[in-house]
Amino acid sequence: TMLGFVTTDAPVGSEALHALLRRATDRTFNMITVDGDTSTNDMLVAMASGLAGGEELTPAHPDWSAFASAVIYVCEVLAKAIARDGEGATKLIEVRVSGAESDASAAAIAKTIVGSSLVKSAVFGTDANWGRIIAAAGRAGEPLDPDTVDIALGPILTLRDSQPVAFDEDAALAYLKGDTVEIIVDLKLGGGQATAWGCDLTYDYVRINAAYRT
Amino acid sequence: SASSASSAQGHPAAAFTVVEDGSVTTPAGFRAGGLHCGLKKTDRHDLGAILCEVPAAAAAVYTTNKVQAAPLQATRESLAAGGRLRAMLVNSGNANACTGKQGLADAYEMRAAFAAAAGVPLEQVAVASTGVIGEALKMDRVRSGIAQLPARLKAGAEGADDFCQAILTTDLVKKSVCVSLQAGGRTVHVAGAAKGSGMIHPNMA
Repeated sequence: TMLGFVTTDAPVGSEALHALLRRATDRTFNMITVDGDTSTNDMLVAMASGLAGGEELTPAHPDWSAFASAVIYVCEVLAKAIARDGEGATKLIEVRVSGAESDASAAAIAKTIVGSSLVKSAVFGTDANWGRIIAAAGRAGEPLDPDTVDIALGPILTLRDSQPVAFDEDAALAYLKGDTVEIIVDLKLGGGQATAWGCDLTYDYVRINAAYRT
Repeated sequence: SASSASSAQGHPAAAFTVVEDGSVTTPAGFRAGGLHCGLKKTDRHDLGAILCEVPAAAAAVYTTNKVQAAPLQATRESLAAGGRLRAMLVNSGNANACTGKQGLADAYEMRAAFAAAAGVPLEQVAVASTGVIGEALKMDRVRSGIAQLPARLKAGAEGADDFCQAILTTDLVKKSVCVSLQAGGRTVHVAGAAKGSGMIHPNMA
């Protein structure tokens, strides 16, 4: 279960706050996965005291975009912290998809990749297994040209136009041993882009969850 | 803490500043705290609250899982009553999910008991639970904790830290962040706290 609580002293109304919270949620908390299981209790609540004073912030106010950025940033930090603290996790995985047909399509592909048990276990094992990444992208149910996909692990390009690229395995191993692993996918179809976060899958995940109730 | 480990990369650089020692109690008007009431087998905090000194404009999103825990219904009703909250009460160690009519009654009782203890209107209290599914809340322990909680709420970092501890389940670290920015002619703060480690694939709306 994830629970989130946002507080602010900005003067903002409930309606504007609700619209912003939904937007922030879609870009942050709804873009993380640890184990693919959606809880019965997930909840995110925001409270705005207004005690900072000043002009009421509405979407029409010139400072609204700065306020919105702050709320989205706070939600993103918390969402990434949840992903990094996934049960048994040793690494944060960030999947950035670009070149999709739409942002929604990119989001679906990014979340499918970051939720793949095979991708997650490969990251745990520091295996630069691009095959599992493109396979996950291809089964996401979104438009994809199987001949134009580029995949990089951080700075290391492993696939160009869906064909394997020779890369330094030692450099890839060193990169995958880091605390954060970036998986960068360019579909070269359109302008859609999205980022999703998750964690590696480890033996400890099973240990923790095999006896959670008892 | 999450705040010290994160940067503002990808966000407008000049829009806000990370407050390194900030928390949910940094924005004006908020107190928070937590205590151990006996829901967890360990002696760690398992009941916490955030209290606002004025009725705060409020909003929430909830899991879209068709099976939803009882506290979500109580919180929805609070927000529907006027869109303002004075308090957020949370317990860990028990999800109060799949607990039937008794679970719903327990969620409403938590809301009413904290409203009375904190001296705020019933419809301005939200409740949340996290932990094991399918077990009844030990309400004698919850009642006792709620009675003590208002006196434990503090405006500083200590209160926020206690709250962050109280909401954890299998989490290894507390999750907290705070930023400040200039907006509407004043310095305003936006802060957050969260918990989450397993059963994580949120789809909230």
